[in-house]
Amino acid sequence: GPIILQTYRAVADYEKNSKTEMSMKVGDVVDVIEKSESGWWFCQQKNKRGWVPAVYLEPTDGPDESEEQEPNYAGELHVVRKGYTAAQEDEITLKEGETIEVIHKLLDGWWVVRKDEITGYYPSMYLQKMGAEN
Amino acid sequence: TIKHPPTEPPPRPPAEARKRPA
Repeated sequence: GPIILQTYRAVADYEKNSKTEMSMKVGDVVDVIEKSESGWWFCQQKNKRGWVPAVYLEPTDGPDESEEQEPNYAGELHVVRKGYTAAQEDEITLKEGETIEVIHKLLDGWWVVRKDEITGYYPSMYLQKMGAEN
Repeated sequence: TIKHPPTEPPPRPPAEARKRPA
């Protein structure tokens, strides 16, 4: 049968910063082709296609239940593929090769992670599940 | 064709929209 794509609405203007992204105006309706865990979703709108931040999108027909996963306080082991320095106070700074626990995977691509007793947001695209190849 | 996502992390949600588990 036909593939029915989910439609989302832009909640704010978005100006693309790289070639593979797509710009949007608030209120634009886009079809979501692929949702990546990185927080970037591949969308199409009329004759345009590209990646947009999931945080700029909301479902057009109102979510029947939140798409977000529940937190997992036991933590899921991940390895830091790429270091990152916290830019905001609720983020965490980590170095490549460190092992941490992912507590909450969020659609916007910033996951809540724990290292020892410190928790904070970290870009999911810089993390790799323990034991998974790249 | 779906090219690779951007290499930089996406922007953070606005502070008031952030879901932080207790």
